Amino acid sequence: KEKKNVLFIVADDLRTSLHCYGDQIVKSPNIDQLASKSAVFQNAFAQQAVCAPSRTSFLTSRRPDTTKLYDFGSYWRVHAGNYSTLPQYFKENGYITMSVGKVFHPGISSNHTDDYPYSWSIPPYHPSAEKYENAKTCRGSDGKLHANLVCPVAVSQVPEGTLPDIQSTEEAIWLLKAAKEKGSPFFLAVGYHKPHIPLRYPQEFLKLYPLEEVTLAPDPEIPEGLPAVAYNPWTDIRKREDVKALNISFPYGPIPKDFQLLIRQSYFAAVSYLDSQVGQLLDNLDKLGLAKNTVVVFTSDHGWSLGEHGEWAKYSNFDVATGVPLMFYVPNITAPFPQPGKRTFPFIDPFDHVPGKIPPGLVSSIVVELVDLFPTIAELAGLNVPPPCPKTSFDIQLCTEGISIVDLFNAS
Amino acid sequence: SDVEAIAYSQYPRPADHPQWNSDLPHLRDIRIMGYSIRSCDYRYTVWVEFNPLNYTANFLNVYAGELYLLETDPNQDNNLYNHTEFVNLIKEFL
Repeated sequence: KEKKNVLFIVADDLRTSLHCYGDQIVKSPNIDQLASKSAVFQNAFAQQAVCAPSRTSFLTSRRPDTTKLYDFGSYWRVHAGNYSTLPQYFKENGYITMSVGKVFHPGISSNHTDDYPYSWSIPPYHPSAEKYENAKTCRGSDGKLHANLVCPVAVSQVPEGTLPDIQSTEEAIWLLKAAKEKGSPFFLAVGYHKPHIPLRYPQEFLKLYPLEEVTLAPDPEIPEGLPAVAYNPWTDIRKREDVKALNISFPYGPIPKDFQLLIRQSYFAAVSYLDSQVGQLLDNLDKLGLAKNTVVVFTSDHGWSLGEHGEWAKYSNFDVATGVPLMFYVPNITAPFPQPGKRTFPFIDPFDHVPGKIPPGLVSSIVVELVDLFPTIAELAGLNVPPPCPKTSFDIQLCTEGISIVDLFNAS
Repeated sequence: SDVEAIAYSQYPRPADHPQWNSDLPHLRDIRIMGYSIRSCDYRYTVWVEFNPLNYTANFLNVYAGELYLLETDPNQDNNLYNHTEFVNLIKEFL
């Protein structure tokens, strides 16, 4: 049997604010197009709503209580157990495995190497423009540059004249071409940085969301019965210059309503920018003739609160923080091969697109988890599904605390 | 196929009231863990004592709880944990 390639796309802090998940505001035509040809899980949840614990969890298919990672401060192989990862499993099964952007959380939680060489055949790629993400590159109303939360930019005027996700798309396309030429099966993981804060994106995407059409969250007040321990005080938001200037009370705020609208507008714009990057990546996958033998998986590390319950950011157990988009495109399974002369993933320009023209995919409302990714992707690619972990699995290198959800595709 | 589909999530806290490190406490500062069960019908969360030295949760020491019924409360704004009619259901979860 011919081995299927895998293109694994991970967004950062992307909640299910996508048109294909029923959001009527967000314009996400390229991800919607992917969804229309995929099995789409509407109730998929992360195991912990913060980057490093979630990524370590789904890349090892173990829950945080088994990775022993609840913060950003340790590397599971030395701190918990020498667990095999999803890309490592593919590498050991003859695949070239490649990482672009933020796949593992950088830093000590992935041994300052993104778990290379265990997980990857070649050193992971990080865009050079990443170092400017938290620099003062946002033009304020005073005409000066700031490190703001809300940060639409003129791309030609920022350092290096580009943004990290644009560079990641370019690198991923280059790697697709190289992998095709080499002819061996590949597992390419592309980790986009958006819509993680700062909400820094090409300013033209603001045009998709006129401020007068942006609304507040449906429930912007802190619920009366919410225990104090459940509330997250969104400290990362408060540290940005534009938010700091608002002099918001700690811990409960609230953020002034006009600024809430600006945050929501920029989050949606950042999602559309992400969508364009995903669209260009898939367009090139298709142009290279790889869409016919590549499984495409799209998800996020966790969600993000946009003012619901008086909360912002991640750091909670609310659905808006734990819920993620999750979809699997499997050639000739979730969508037929295209007719001769037709394309599977042509790029859709969000500025020209008329919403509502893209049909839904195979939609399932069954509750699933990100620990299910590892066994599911393994099965879709034709590899053996790792065995279930026993109750205690610290000394077992390969097992899963999730399940393969491939059988659920039929129920979609 | 006869088992209810459930997702488990968790979140750590350094204290039972919000403070500056509540969003992202270091391991050594974690004192409470919020464990959630999410089904298609409800989200149930219990915030319990957590020992960062041995990574264990003490479900006998409950700081707070949350119960949301998603059919009538999809945004999870109406916490029913302390409502007497759900006492037996909550005992079952624990």
